[in-house]
Amino acid sequence: TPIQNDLQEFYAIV
Amino acid sequence: MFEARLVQGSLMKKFMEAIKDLVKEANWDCTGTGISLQAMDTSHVSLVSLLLRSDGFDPYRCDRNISLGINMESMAKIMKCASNDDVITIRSEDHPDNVTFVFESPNQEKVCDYEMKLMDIDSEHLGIPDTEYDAIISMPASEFQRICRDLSNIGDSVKITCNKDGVQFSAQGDTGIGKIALKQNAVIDKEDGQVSIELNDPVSLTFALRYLTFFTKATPLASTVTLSVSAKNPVAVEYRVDDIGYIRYYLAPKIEE
Repeated sequence: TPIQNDLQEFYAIV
Repeated sequence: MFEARLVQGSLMKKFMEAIKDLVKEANWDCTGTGISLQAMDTSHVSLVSLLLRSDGFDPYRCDRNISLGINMESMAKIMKCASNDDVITIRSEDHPDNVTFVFESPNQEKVCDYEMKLMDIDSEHLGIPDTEYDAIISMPASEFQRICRDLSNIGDSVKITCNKDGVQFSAQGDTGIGKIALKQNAVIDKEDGQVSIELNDPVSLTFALRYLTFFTKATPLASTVTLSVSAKNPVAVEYRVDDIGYIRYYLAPKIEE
């Protein structure tokens, strides 16, 4: 089963 | 002071419905440009971003940039007190401890005034870069809502596959497999009710239906929804709202281990 990624894996906090 | 009067108050009710199940609390940032909000859900899987442009209000006054820290459940409860044809005004001071919502009936015979306490929210703002998407799919918002609802009966995730033949949404579960294929309509101009696909590269990605279903709460705001998909990147789901702005959602994909 695919695992759910965290959005912060993609976008940095600014 | 800050004051924003929305003649079509039902829009504010609809925006509220479109975010309240996803986000518990968030800052509404009020500037000369308008009112914006960016917030992640508590599990940091999805993000909602909205803009209500100042020119969508009449009048709009913002003397100083302010952030209204708001508990969504509380605001949603207050918004439910407004009738669909009410004019809604949002008002606060320059250093606010609370915000006031005023609901006026069209004939001005009834005026409701609700004051709500604000919260101090330390929000994390994510920088979302401009992305070249592999595929941009536009379709009727009601169609996307229907697909999410139907496939939720089959499985927890939806695989979105886009290629030159069209777009396919598929789900798999204990009971079997469901597949919904949409072909691009042969139209010159993009119109409501049409499916259009801008394809740069064939792409296939899997997303949690639970979150996409939250996003479809924005369906009453727009006739069309746009899904921007790119390999191994979050999907952007956008509802453009006539004359005032947009609500966008981002959802991180599920990736095979």
